[in-house]
Amino acid sequence: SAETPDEENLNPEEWLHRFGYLSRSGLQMSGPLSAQILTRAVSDMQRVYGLAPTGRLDAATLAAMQRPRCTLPDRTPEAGVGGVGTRR
Amino acid sequence: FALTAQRWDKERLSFSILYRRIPPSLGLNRTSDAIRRAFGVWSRVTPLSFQERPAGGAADILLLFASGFHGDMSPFDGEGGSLAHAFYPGPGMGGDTHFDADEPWTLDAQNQEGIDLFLVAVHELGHALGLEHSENPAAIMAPFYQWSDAQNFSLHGDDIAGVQRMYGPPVASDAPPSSPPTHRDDIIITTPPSTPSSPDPPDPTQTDLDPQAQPDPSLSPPLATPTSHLVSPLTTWTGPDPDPVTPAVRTDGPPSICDGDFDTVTLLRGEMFVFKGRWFWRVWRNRVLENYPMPISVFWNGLPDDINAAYERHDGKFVFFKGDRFWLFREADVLPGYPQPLHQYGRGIPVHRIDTAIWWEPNEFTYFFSGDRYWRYNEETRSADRDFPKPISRWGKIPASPRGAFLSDDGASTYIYKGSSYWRFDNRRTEADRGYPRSILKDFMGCVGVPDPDPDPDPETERNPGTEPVRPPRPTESGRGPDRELRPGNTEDDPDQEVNVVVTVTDSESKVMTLVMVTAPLLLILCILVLVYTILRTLQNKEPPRALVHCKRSLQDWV
Repeated sequence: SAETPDEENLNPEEWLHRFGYLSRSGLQMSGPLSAQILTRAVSDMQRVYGLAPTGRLDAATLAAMQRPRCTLPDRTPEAGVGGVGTRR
Repeated sequence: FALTAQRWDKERLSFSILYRRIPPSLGLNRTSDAIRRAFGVWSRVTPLSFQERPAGGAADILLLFASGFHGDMSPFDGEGGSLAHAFYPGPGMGGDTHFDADEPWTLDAQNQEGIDLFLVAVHELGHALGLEHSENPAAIMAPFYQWSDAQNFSLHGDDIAGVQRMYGPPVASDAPPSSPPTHRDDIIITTPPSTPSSPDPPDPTQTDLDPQAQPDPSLSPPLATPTSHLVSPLTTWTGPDPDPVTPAVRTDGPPSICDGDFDTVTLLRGEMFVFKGRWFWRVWRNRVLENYPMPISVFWNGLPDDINAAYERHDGKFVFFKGDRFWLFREADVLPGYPQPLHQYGRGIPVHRIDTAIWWEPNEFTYFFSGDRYWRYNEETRSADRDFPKPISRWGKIPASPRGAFLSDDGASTYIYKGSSYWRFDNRRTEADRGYPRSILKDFMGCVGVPDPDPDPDPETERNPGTEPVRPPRPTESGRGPDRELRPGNTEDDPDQEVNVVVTVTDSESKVMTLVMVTAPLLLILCILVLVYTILRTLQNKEPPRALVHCKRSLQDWV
């Protein structure tokens, strides 16, 4: 894939974790299972960003990760239920 | 759309804009106008109405600009990356919205350059109302920034469905309103200052307005309407001094820390907090942190202005005193049932006012100062010790009613503050250090050009200059503390019974000592290594026993 100029300090896995597409445990696993989890996380993110959900970290996906955005995560399935005033 | 479990349980919400650090490229009026328009977007599709209040008025939603670390868990990261974030509905910081001040904010840009503040504000206010990020890339609640023409902006169906799921559709104009009527087209400013219905009419002299941002002539007519209390103070504002280093004459608004005369100075979580009126600063390493002063109520909701004293208790809770009442906070949340009268804090402590309080780490007692006396308070028994109060002079030549006390980082000294001066008390020698008072503004707040306080006259040197002052004897077994036991035979006026020998260790000696302590072990390790090496070498060179080399079948030949 083509390199974007400041791609070198983007850590896709860390980005997926930060915005809720990948849980920390997913990050630590290794082997085929983690690759599968990673692919699923990437395709989930691609869907939200309106990209083709290929699950591959292609140039368009990396460029989307570089776009300015809101700090709040996109996936927080467990946080905030019943919490009042809690920060996502 | 996605919903959280949090939503506002009322239809009238208030908001405040903290005008510190607003984008210079937009100025005050365009910034506030954009934010008001963003509120208008949501009020048009829900029954909600929004009323603006001056900052510090404990509004439901506080909007501010900040950069880097600004006190919550998500520091901003300069230009690009994170643009803004918001807290979901709830008390305290619920609903608060923070924008990254380092972004290239713009408005109505035709060329899609920069980040449109209005679009980001609409998105973040969606969070402040309880919406999560939408999976519909075309919705305003999509997580990423995408430019669209703000002039004829309208919410996506997905956004409307989400917010109406929580609050319902807007009140139809013919149905009786559930709250006093608001003028839809000036939704942002709903109650003119003169209407009695507003519980605390905004105080025109107390608003966070920044002089640098001059009023935007293109917008002035609507804002200049008499109903807008924000306009009038613009003309009288002398504003905060962006550079707190050199003192400036203040008329109102956030004070400059270099003016001194604080209500109290204390350490909370090891950091210095300085309180004055309805403002407070955080000071770190002789420097005021960015974004300060801040209104007290922004962090400690419910805490009044002009407090008397504050300290961090042994259990980590913050106790604030004002008059004959005290508040107990766990972090930023006041515990239910407070304020309470002072007499309920413990037995034997002052019940009318506490000037200064400090949990004294060396002996784990708490000291309260009031007037020219001080009390030693036991947190466990919640009572002051029997033979207290004692005269304040025990802490040195400090004035009555000090306004703050805090320990040095190493706990070796206690600093006592009042006005713009501070005194130092040596905890080990349990006596006041000489050469004080000094200027707290210079030594702790980083102010320059402020005058030094004139030193306290030293009584002994006054009487016969050139002689050493007589030092009080050392404390007895009552332990390390300023309140030593005065026993018979151990009074201050027979000094020859105990002589205070003061050994001053100069820095160079301690340096030599450090050097010796480092080099000695290193030399020792070196010798051991050399020894091991030589042993190994000798083992390697050693021949096997000759007898092993030559195996003699019988001894006859040899014999």
